[in-house]
Amino acid sequence: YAYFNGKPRWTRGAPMTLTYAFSPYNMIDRVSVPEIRAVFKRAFSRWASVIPVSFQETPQYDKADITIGFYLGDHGDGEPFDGVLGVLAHAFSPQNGRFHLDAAEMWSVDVEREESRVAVDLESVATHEIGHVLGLGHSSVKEAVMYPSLSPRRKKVDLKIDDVAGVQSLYGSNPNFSFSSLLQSQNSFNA
Amino acid sequence: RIIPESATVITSESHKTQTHNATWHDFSKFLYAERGSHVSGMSELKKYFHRFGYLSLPETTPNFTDTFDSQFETAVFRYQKRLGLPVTGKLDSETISTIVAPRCGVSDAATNGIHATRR
Repeated sequence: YAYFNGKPRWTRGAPMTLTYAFSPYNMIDRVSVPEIRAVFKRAFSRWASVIPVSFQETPQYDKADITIGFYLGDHGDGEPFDGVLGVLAHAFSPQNGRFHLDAAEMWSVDVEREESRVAVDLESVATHEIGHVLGLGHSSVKEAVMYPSLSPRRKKVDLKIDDVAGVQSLYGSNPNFSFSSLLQSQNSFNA
Repeated sequence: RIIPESATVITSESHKTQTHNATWHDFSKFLYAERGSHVSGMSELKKYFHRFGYLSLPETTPNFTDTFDSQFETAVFRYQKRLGLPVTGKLDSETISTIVAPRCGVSDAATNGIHATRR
């Protein structure tokens, strides 16, 4: 695992709760808002299950810690999106909170049922970018959520040991989390 | 804008069908390129390496050249090591497959060195 330079992290009083909101103007039609909200809720909860941080959606976009939106091409942050595939999304290091997805992608919430060869699993990308929002950089472990690339139609949402060790070194461990259960689930998956 | 249907489907050596990024699929023509190679369009691949934090802008020329020079070889080494690929310094099939795959826009250079996970 890796951190952003300077190892930035969110600092709030314990217990830490970070709020997130979706842009009221920059969403997509391909996936419904309730589906997007459900996908992000699951993605945030995966990270929340391993660290003592919780995430709460808020309708107050201007006051949210984490702001999420779908954008096309040049959207004003110096990192323009490039259309279908290529760059899928990007997020900023703590405590910036900006989380941008390329609106041109064929975003999907069920890649197994998708017909498009270029469908991209929204939940996988959301889970990865939340890692950046929390302060993780890219991992060199291919199976890790924080590995920088993701093939179309591929789903990669389960945090691996590398992801968990990285984020826990920033925030500590969730008291309800145990590495043995993670190892067990990974071993059964590998088997 | 490239429409989805224009994406190229390449059958890999392992007979798995993969859909590659329409933006970067042209980079597959650099397969097996190594130090000393001169391939038209390689400057675009160098821009990719620059964008994701592996290559500095040239000091002596205004743009990247199409030559696989020693500076680019160092960048390839760095890329392969950073992404857990076999470190060959050449644009082998695994490296090219990783380059053309869709990815996160956050630069790999924005992060500190890799920390090993204790197993």
